[in-house]
Amino acid sequence: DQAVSDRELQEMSTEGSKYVNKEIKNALKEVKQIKTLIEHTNDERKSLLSSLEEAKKQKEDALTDTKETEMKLKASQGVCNESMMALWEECKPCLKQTCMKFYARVCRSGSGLVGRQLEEFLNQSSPFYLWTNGDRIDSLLENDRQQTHVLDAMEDRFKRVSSIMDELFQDRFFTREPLDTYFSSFGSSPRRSLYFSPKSRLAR
Amino acid sequence: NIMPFPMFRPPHFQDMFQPFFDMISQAQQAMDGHPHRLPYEFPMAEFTADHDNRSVCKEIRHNSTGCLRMKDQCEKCQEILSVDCSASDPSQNQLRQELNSSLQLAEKFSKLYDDLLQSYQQKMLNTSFLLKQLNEQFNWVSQLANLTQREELYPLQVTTVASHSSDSSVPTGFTRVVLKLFDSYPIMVTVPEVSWDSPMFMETVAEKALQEYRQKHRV
Repeated sequence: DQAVSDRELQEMSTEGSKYVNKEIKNALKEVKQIKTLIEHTNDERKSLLSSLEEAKKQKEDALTDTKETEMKLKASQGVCNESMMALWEECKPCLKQTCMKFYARVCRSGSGLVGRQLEEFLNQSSPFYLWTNGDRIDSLLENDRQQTHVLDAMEDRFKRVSSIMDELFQDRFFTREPLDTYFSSFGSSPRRSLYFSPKSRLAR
Repeated sequence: NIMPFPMFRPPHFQDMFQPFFDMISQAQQAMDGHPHRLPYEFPMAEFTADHDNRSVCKEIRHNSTGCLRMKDQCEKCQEILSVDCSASDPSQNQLRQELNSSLQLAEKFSKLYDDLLQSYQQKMLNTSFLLKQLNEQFNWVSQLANLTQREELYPLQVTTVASHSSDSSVPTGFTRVVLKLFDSYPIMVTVPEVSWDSPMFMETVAEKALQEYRQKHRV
């Protein structure tokens, strides 16, 4: 047996609809708050980006100076070649032994291959590389390469997200204020009167 | 019709919210789905001993340059650093000083750049978190709009209400309500028996129905 009449079901639907409307309004209010936060974060990001550009310029200037001075020093490397080479021949075995000990203790895997590779590296290297701090320069250049790559990757993400968010936030819904006025406009629509003010239909 | 210009009538529920679902999802994918690994390991940042060791191991395996970091432990290698070639070329001393200063400066700026990159990455993580929140708060509304094709609907429509006396499968002391949210599939909720006239009744039913809907459509 149908214990609940159609009229009662209708009334229940009306009451339940009020709750759903309220929840939709709450969700939209929160969305607007999140929108403000996203915009704020984006402003901070832009200002950070200009600091990054400035720091990049300083870093690159210092790197250029470093490389230029290194070139000048390399050009005159023949001057103390003899004494430097003698020291290098004594430095190599110690460096190899210290490095292999470290590798076996800390890195653990593939010592044989690393040993052969290291020997080849040391034989091909020049003491001037150490003398001019070549390892530090190489490290800086490698960092520079990685930093550029990481910033490009992050920028790429931000660009794509920003373009979607701009489109989203330019929607009429986000540009109209205040929220309640917006919702009341649903009620004034002849076609949509039931959505957010279902009682008006019952009254009619 | 009280609208002065009918062609500018307010947008429909589905017209308004439907596109948001796709857009927010796209934004999240763009933020989270990039193939580049994150978070980035900052080489110039302060390392823990373990982390530092790992990066040296990597350098040794890669091209052996990591071994040169150990030059300080070998006397003869250190001597190379202090070789003075200025006797035959006085400009060398100055050049070495210049190299050291510019190297220190470059390392300082590289470290500063790393710090800024880390802050930048943090902004990205914040944005990603906000997008996730946006999705959680809003996804169910836009998905409801996605489901809704017809216009003349209540947001919530009750189709059947049953208690133990009318349907023996309903536990004693409970009421079972079947309803739809816009054009959604039928949602069945069971609530403790309260008078149907009580305002609390439909509020509890609607709350439970929305919870179920949101749960099912959580991304």
